[in-house]
Parts: sequence; C-alpha cells; structure tokens
Amino acid sequence: SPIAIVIHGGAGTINRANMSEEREQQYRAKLEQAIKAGHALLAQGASSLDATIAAIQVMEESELFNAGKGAVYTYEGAHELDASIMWGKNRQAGAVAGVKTIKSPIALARAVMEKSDHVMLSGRGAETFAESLGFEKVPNTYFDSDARFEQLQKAKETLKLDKTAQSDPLLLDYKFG
Amino acid sequence: TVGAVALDKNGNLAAATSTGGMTAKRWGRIGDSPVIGAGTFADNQSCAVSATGHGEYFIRYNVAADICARVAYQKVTAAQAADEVIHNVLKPVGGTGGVIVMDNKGNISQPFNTQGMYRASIDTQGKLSVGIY
Repeated sequence: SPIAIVIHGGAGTINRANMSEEREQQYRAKLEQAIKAGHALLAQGASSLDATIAAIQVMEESELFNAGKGAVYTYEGAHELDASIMWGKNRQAGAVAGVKTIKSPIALARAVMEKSDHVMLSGRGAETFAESLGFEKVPNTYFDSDARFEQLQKAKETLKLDKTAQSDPLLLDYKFG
Repeated sequence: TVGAVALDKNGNLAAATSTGGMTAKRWGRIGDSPVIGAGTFADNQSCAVSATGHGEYFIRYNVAADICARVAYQKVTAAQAADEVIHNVLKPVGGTGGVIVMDNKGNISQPFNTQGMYRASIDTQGKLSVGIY
C-alpha cells in the first residue's frame, strides 16, 4: 500500500493576515517537523498509529498549538486536556478527557485503546490509569504559556460583557478549541 | 487542537486528535476531540478523519463518522463527503471549523469553512505541503 500522512494544527485563533513573518515561519517549521516525524516512521514500515502519535507529539510539545504545552486555560486558570485515537483496521479506539498532569494525552489515549477494556476515560480516573502504567506526569503549570494566559484574560472580559458569548461561534478570537 | 491521519504500508488508516479544548471552559466541559465519531474516526473501509473547530457542533452533527458513513453508504469520494459535511451541513447552521481526511488509497482532502487553519501533508507521491489559511 502507498503511505501518506496529513496533519492539522487547529483553527481560528490567529489567521495569516494578522501573523508576523517570523511567527508564520515558526508555524511552518513546526508543522514540517511534525509531518516529517510521522512520515519517517511510515517510510520505515511503522503503523499508522505510530505515525499519527509521532506527529501529534511534536505539536503537543510546542507552545504554538492548543495541545499539551501551550494548551488554552480553563476559566479557573488551569489546563484540562483531551485526546483520542482510532485505528481503521478494526475500529478500535481510545480517548481521554479532562486530564491535567499527563505530558502526552495522545499517548494515554492509545494506552486506553490497547491496555484497557474501555474506549474513554476521564479526569481523575484517567490519571490513575496512567499512573498504573507508569506514564510521565508533569505539573499542570508545565502546559502554561504567556500567549494563552493573555487569551484567557481577553475571554473573561468578553464574558463579562456578554454572558452568552461562550456559546457564540462568531467570537473566533477565543472560541476555538 | 492538533490532529493527524495516516495510511501505512499495510493499508491501515489511523486518526488521532489532541487538544486543550476551548479557552475559559468551565464545569468540566468536553469538546469533540475525545469523542469518537465527532472529532476522530477511522475505518479502513471508508476513510479516516480528524477535526478542529467548534466542538459543540461537531458533536451534535457527528462530523467525523458522518463523513465516513457517506463514503461507505453513498459511494462518494472522501473529498466529496467531507466537502458536503463542512460546507453544506455545518456551515449553514453556524458550525465553524474543518477536517483532515484520508481515504484507503491515501487520497487527502482538507476542507474548512473558517480562517486560521494550519495544515501539512505528505501524499502518496512523497510531495510535502505546508499551509496556513
């Protein structure tokens, strides 16, 4: 079979017209690094599961994207991370929701798929499951970034003005996750 | 949100998505990213999908699974199915965002209906593409 891979780095918060050339180059470089990480594994004969995780982990470790390090803040000023994975071969799937200290949520989602009887684990239970497998844990502050903190302050100001703003899809500057 | 979809040499598709969710979320809000069928779906018989956008819409419209179901049942291409869902199902009701999609031959499509999209791909010919839209 031929091999191929495609990735996305999210939607909505900064469009190209408002982006400095330096910032655009940072995004392009990180996207290229991520796609090449996944493709290199495919070229070596690794599975599509391995390839998707390798690509995503590059982005989880970058503050540029809303996943892992650089994730957006909750209203309370913390981070709650979600991830999922599905394999087309047999429609197995794994997902985690609302985890706070797992460095790579996508890796934990795969573990849920392969090492539990379940499809989705959430919150404290997901963290306990991760601990049982020896997953790397980090303090919640590991995911902090100045840009996302500033985004939170703006979002809170918007919510003060309009209590329904959180469900308004047109407020693109802070809505997307 | 970040996501990836791939086809390996054994012909197996996979889709994966990871996210911090939405800014200022409260009350344990969960979006579409961890919801299989909404933000992530893969089936070798049809296609694989990872989504990004307004999660509440992607959940209610079951976006990722809907795209693959259209491929399976309507016999349309993955690109046609994804275009239909993103532009003609989601957009009219205010659901903004996009998807990356791959069929079991490695054909890629990446429709979206709003700005600020970050994408990269390496196709079956080995051609690298990186784009910000």
